[in-house]
Amino acid sequence: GTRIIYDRKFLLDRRNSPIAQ
Amino acid sequence: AKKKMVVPGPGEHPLQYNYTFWYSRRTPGRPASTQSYEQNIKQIGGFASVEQFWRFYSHMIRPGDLTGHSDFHLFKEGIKPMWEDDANKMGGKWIIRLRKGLASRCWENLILAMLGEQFMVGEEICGAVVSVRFQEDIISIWNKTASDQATSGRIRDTLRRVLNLPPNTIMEYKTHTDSIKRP
Repeated sequence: GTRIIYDRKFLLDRRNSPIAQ
Repeated sequence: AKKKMVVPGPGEHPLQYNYTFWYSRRTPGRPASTQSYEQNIKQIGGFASVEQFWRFYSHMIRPGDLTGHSDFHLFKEGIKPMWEDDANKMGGKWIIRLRKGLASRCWENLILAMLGEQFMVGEEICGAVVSVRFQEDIISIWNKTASDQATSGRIRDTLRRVLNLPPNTIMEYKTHTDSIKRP
């Protein structure tokens, strides 16, 4: 199946998303 | 007791695998041989999405700020961070020794690459460890099949790319059976 691949920038950008707080 | 399965929350970005954070620390003043490794290792918690990862990680102390003989382990859910686990027993690890001051940045880059599936080695990755020691720190990434040189080569190349290490950094591959014989 497909792999869920995220680069570093995508992961860092999610750091401060309201959902992650 | 059976652990509750961790699932991504609504609107969150799922990871390819669920992971568990562990922490271990050697009690000062007692030799390691008198303590069971398994007794010293504590589960911090598990996560299934990018957002759940940040909720844990943002509250964790950075490896560079730890004192004494301590380790953080981040392993796929269901794999214990020990050689004896079925997923690890035929495996090995890349080890990178770091001078003091580099551990926090390198650990973050390492685990972001693992969570984001940057290594491209199928199911081979088991987990990653950062070990804080007196004079240096060590990061390592564990894989399932030590004899698979294509996999270990690809992991090494990805490590070089994502860690952005000084060119003279020494990387060493060690099988877990070697580690058991010569700890």
